[in-house]
Amino acid sequence: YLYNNRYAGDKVIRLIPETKREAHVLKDIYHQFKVDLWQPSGISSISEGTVTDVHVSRNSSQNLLTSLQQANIQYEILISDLQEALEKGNSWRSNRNRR
Amino acid sequence: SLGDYSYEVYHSLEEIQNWMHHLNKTHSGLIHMFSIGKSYEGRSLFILKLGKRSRHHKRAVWIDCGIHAREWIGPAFCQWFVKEALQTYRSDPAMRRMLNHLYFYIMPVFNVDGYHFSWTSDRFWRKTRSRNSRFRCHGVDANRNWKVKWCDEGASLYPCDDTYCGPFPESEPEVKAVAHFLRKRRKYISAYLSFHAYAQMLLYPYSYKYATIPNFSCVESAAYDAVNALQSAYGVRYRYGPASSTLYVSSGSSMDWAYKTGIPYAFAFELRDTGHFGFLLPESLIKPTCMETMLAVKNITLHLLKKC
Repeated sequence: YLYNNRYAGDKVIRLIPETKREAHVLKDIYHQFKVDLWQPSGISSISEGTVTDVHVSRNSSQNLLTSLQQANIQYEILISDLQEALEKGNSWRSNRNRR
Repeated sequence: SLGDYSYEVYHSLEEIQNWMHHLNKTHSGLIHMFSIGKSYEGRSLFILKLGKRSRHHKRAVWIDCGIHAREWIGPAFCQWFVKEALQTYRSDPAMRRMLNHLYFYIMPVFNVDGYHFSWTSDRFWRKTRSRNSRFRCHGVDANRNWKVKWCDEGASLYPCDDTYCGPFPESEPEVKAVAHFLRKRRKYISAYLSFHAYAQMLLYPYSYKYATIPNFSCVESAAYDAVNALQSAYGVRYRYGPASSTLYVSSGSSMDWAYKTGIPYAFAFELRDTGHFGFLLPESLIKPTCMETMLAVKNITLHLLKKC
């Protein structure tokens, strides 16, 4: 597997805070879980209406989703398994050469 | 030959640099490769100067890709652009005009250390790989390290953040080398184009503040025509506008610095897609992404050959 399979089970989640309160809560959650923000590039850029895409590890994803549900923040799972997406995106020959 | 190298797969840094060396030898009439310095980890910062040689000073366009390591479609586009330029110079009157009247300085991989790190260790790495011994975290955001409202809104002073602006402006050797190169040639450089991903946008200054640039009408009409040209290929829509209001406020960006330095047309492209694949744009989408982006870049270039 590419990258020693380190991204197995990792997810990419999309959230769009609809209110200032949700934006504030989301920033706190992101700080707490030390997420890898795909967009925007920095947590400080998040406000109401900002499309945020966040990469979260397999170990943290369940707790993060629970926090989002408790805060009543809607989310969409863009990529359910990052490792699978990685492996699929490259041609077989590229993967073989890299390995 | 050009035909043996695949432009529809992502290449490692070593492959890209070998490709540059190869073109330098085989296409010396239109290509000249040189280095503008070294990265933090000691890698050469290679540039391809593309265009018909002239005894007189020609205006130039600067194109850089891969400021952020994980945005692999950027370097893929830079390679595509060079390939298209060389392959169509004789057959395409527009391309011939571009290369006869202008030079193109292409930097296929700006953040060489970060790109190599994203290829070998952490696919989602963004920053450079510099390190200050006082802190445990590596890297500076190379698009927050320029001397234009440095480390203000949209940048972070915390070294472990992905938008860390660095200990001081141009602290990163890569940023310093490019800034020095562009500063010396600013009288001749008509356009600065930087390629990122992902959001499907064509952005122009300002990033660091909400304000209208003095040559708004020329830049805006160039952007409008460019996104329409892009859309004509596969129907893909790009939003366009000032970066601060179209994307978000960020200080210390290369685009704002280029504009402030006197380059009249400064753009940042955010290429495909809008989040379905994100940074993992499949190799099968390299060709359509590059083909449509090529139309936009040609459109901007031909726009600046006419005086606005």
